[in-house]
Amino acid sequence: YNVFPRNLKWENKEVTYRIVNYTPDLPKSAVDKVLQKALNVWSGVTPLTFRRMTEGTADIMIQFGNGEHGDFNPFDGPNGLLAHAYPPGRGLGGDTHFDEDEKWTIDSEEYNLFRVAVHEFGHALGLAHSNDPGALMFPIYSYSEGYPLSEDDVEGIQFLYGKNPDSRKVHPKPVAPNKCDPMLTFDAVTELRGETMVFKGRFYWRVHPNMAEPELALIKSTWPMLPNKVDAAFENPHSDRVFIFSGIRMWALSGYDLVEGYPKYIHKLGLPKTIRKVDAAVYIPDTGKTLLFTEEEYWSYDDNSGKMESGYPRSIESDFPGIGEEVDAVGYHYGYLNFFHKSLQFEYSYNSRKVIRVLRPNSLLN
Amino acid sequence: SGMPLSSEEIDERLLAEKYLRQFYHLPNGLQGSRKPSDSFQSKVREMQEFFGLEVTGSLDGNTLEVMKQPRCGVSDVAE
Repeated sequence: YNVFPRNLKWENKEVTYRIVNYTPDLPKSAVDKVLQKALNVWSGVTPLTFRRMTEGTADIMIQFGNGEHGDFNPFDGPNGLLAHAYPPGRGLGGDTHFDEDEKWTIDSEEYNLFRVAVHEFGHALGLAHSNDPGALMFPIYSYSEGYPLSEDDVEGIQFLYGKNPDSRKVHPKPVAPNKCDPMLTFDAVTELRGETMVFKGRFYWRVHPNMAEPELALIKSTWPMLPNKVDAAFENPHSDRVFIFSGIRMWALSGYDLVEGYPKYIHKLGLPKTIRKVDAAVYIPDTGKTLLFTEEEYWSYDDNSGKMESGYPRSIESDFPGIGEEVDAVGYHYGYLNFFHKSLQFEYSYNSRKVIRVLRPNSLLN
Repeated sequence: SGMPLSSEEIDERLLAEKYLRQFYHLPNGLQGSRKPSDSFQSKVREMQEFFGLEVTGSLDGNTLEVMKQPRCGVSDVAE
């Protein structure tokens, strides 16, 4: 998180706000409710309280405007800039402006007013932008459901104002994973059109062979239709599809788009109904088979016949000696299977049926 | 390199300059003590570092992609 110079903040614990005008995109009552709820997110984690004024000058003056709207900080039409707010202070300080050229919503359609309002009120209370891509104070818009703040946001606002003395229970989202953590574990790994995608919690890294630094982003910022956590993933390069597993459902992606007819239940592949999640999955191009790992066993799905092969499930430990009983994630490169389990990565030769190297998982992230 | 820019490259450069002026305080024209090209590269690096991109100082595809995403109008440089 970041704060403004001199740790600008409101000195009084009661902060006033006034809604100066409304967007025609939503009923007034909906706007009132959304903005109050957005302020309550911050009062839930600090000693601050908010009091609404219906006339006069409040600390936080909220308005909808487009183009040049009176502060010499113009908006830019649809998309681009969505809103801005000023750090605590007199006059313009604390004021929050939303671009009326955007379409404001109360659902997942762009742009969700609640999400943007919580972010902007963060500025109005003294938070600058965070460079944690999972933080709400990250500058780029993203939508997700549930409690909007991450631990980073909560730490930032409590640095300025302290904790809420009522200690209400909140469940902020975890901060972004650290690629340099030697004990880092992965949820899933897959290729996608020449790049490697590594999933961890709500996030994923995108590793390009020509780039030294992997890029970290929220899963939902790229694929809003996917859940917040991925159990397994694999690419079938022949069909140009990436399959994502979470719980008992699976999604098929073509690049950034969801393939029609998905999500489907994983049991459509032929897995028994007792299987409630897939731990890891990988497509082996040489054989045309997809291996699906669940707990201590694995299955083999034949892409050509569209059926699960007979003779499965089989034991992971017996057929892949040296990698242990279970796996978290698996990838395939040039004849090698890369198995990930806890904080170890096993490079396994599919042809010679043995472990060639043992590495840390984050070697995949350079 | 001295080669003339294509119209697409000019558009990208203009987009980047506008973005960096708005969010990273890229000086206008002859403001500041550095050469304009040095300032531009330095601000591109700053932006790339903030967003966790590969810090090259050049306008690669990933950097431009980030610059085009809808976002908050407040500067990323708190100062």
